[in-house]
Amino acid sequence: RAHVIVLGNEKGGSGKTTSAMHVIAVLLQEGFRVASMDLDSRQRSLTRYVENRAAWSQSNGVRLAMPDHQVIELSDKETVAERQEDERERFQAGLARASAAHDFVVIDCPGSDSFLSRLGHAVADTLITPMNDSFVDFDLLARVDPQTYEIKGPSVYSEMVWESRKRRAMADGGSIDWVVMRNRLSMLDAKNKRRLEGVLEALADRIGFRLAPGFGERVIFREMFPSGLTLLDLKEGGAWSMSHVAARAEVRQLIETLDLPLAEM
Amino acid sequence: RAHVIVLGNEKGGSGKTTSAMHVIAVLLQEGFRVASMDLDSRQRSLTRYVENRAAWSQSNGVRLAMPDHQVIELSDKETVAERQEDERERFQAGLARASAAHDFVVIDCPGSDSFLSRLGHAVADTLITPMNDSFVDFDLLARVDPQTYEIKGPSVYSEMVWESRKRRAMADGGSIDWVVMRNRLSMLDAKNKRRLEGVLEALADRIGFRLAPGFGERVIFREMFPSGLTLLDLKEGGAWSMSHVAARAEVRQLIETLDLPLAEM
Ligand SMILES: Nc1ncnc2c1ncn2[C@@H]1O[C@H](COP(=O)(O)OP(=O)(O)OP(=O)(O)O)[C@@H](O)[C@H]1O
Ligand SMILES: Nc1ncnc2c1ncn2[C@@H]1O[C@H](COP(=O)(O)OP(=O)(O)OP(=O)(O)O)[C@@H](O)[C@H]1O
Ligand SMILES: [Mg+2]
Ligand SMILES: [Mg+2]
Repeated sequence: RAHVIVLGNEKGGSGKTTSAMHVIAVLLQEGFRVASMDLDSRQRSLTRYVENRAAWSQSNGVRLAMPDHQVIELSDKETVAERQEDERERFQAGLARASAAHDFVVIDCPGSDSFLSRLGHAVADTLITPMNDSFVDFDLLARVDPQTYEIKGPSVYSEMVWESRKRRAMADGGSIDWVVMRNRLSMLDAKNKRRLEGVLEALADRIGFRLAPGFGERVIFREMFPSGLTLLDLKEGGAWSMSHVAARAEVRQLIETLDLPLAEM
Repeated sequence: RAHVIVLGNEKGGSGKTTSAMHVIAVLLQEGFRVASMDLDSRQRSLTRYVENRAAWSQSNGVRLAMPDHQVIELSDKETVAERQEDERERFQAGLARASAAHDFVVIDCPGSDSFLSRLGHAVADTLITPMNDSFVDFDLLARVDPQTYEIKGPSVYSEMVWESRKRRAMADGGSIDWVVMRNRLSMLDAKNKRRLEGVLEALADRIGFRLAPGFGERVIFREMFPSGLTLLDLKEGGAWSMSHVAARAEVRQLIETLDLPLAEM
């Protein structure tokens, strides 16, 4: 059975697809067999990233390691119950196929609450939740007091993860290692950064997730999407900027924090 | 009838809620009567912003201009057709109430495709589409060639806007002024920025939207969410940083670009 890594956060634009693509790229580079699944069949950003990668590799005659990718389409049946049954069947069949033949399955979820997203969360061995360094993003994890920044209680997404943990335990006795990573960290705003650090650490203890150091705001994380490349594809020793070097270190540090069963594969 | 301003983009995290709140704040400051509607009843970021504002105003004894706010809840009926009918009825009733008693109605949409979002788009007088300065975000507007950056064709969100324009014209002969604004502009990456500028200008002519200068990446746009304040609430002449001054100018510039019927109100 493959190790399942899910990228999830109901908050839009937190960095799920970007992080998914970089986790996939590192695991491929380390020689693992990687399957990927896109549960956002309307936006298809991860699918598009992989398509761009295949097209670029083809038109430039460069061999690139590719994930074995699939998209799970939304159902268009008439009742909600029929849609859920159809989506569950196709998700489970897709996951079974991917898991049997690979070491890792990386699943990208949409930036909203959906039935497929909940299915994905319930099968996660590792759940990575990227978030912008902002109280707008934090608000989906927990509410804070505006004067004291004390945590007042969990929000909808934390509750959904809690639900998923229960479902996972009931399904096969397994557990979800939940890792929250800060993304697009600014080099500047110290005060806001410190406040978020404080509330994240307090919340981590309270609701049970681990914190990863995360990614800085760096254009190298986004500018290669049209060609499907990532910074992992760039030759070492080339004309690397300070930001490239730092970005590479951040990706490696994330993988280390995830504590994946690399040796057992 | 009020002038309806819709914040829309199926791409998550592009800056819809942040822009909505700042447009609301400016219109309130100019003395207009403003109603706001949140079509994302699960994430509720705009609703939370407004709630935080009311709570802060209350506990600090400071009078703050407030929008007349409502959330349109998702339907939980059995079939998809029944859900859509229920959501349409409540949306239209909510809009009629808001439009009758205010000069402007500002509608915030979720970062995904939803029936309520499509209803919102179809009644827009002005549609503001914020986007990150990234080809990941641009991909929902159009596809580009990875070598030449030529536009290969419109994507799902542009097509949805096109649909909405048709629906609007059929409903009452009106038209949607579509304005795309770049958000979280970096002070650094010149190459990526120039490329995006090029493709946005080419696309604007081709599918008919106007470009607004947009907002820079500034912590002042996000750090006051827990208190519900915006930079418009800060006293002029206070200890303003360069970034505050620039941010204020960017918000004013957006309002100017929108070419709203301010005089007629
Ligand atoms: N570390 C980073 N540095 C710079 N830009 C980033 C970084 N991470 C993500 N981005 C950009 O931020 C935006 C949001 O990232 P992304 O699309 O990966 O988030 P998401 O959570 O998958 O969004 P959605 O909710 O729409 O699925 C994109 O434009 C992306 O290019
Ligand atoms: N100009 C800006 N400068 C700095 N941070 C910003 C700016 N605009 C938005 N943000 C931050 O970027 C993130 C995304 O913004 P926001 O939540 O407004 O986008 P959205 O399109 O409403 O997202 P969703 O798709 O989830 O509804 C938030 O963390 C917000 O605080
Ligand atoms: Mg995504
Ligand atoms: Mg929003």
